[in-house]
Amino acid sequence: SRLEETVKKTVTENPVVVYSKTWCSYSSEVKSLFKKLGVEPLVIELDEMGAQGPQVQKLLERLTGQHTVPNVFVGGNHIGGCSETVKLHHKGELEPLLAEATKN
Amino acid sequence: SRLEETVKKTVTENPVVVYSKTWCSYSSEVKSLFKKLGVEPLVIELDEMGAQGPQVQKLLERLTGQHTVPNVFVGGNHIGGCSETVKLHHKGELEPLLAEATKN
Ligand SMILES: N[C@@H](CCC(=O)N[C@@H](CS)C(=O)NCC(=O)O)C(=O)O
Ligand SMILES: N[C@@H](CCC(=O)N[C@@H](CS)C(=O)NCC(=O)O)C(=O)O
Ligand code: FES
Repeated sequence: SRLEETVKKTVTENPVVVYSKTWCSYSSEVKSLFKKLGVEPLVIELDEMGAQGPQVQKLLERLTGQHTVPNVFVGGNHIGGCSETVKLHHKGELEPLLAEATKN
Repeated sequence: SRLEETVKKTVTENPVVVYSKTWCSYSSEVKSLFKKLGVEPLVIELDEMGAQGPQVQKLLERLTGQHTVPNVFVGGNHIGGCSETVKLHHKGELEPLLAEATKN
């Protein structure tokens, strides 16, 4: 579908992508983690997309198996939600992924 | 107002009250913290109250200065949100409050 192509293009063309909701503290946590690591993610706020928000959220579930926000991609790869991203960082594995994804 | 009387009655008659939203991870965190501490909070899910949800959320803001969820009361006193509750617990100050609030 058109929407699926858009999402696939978004996550492959942008090193860090966070599908988020503006009111959600877990989404805020993951956004500020990336900011702290010196990375500017592309943030897509699903609650600011009108009717398309739920459509994108369903599509992401089909593509990643994850129906929740935040939904995080690094270097085109699905990382997970807030907990997975934080866990990866505590293991020291997030920054290498970010370095790889953001190099030119 | 009638709603205000209901909320005041709720927080004074129940030792632990959490105003919550079912989809919210911060709300889940605070609910499971109480469960872990052996306390059964009265949980009011604002997203399951139809039009009354936003009304109660606005009322809570007027009463407590807090417009977010979760909104936590122990022994009739406003504790705060998830972060404040967790912080209080790390300082060892939550359990004494709970003991006080739940004694008969
Ligand atoms: N463990 C997951 C929890 C994700 C989660 O439960 N997200 C909630 C918001 S905090 C959600 O998406 N709820 C359903 C919704 O908002 O549509 C994570 O760390 O990201
Ligand atoms: N620091 C606060 C954050 C509270 C917060 O931002 N809550 C969000 C949901 S996670 C909220 O209420 N957003 C507005 C809404 O849902 O109406 C806490 O620890 O509870
Ligand atoms: S909506 Fe509260 S943490 Fe996501």
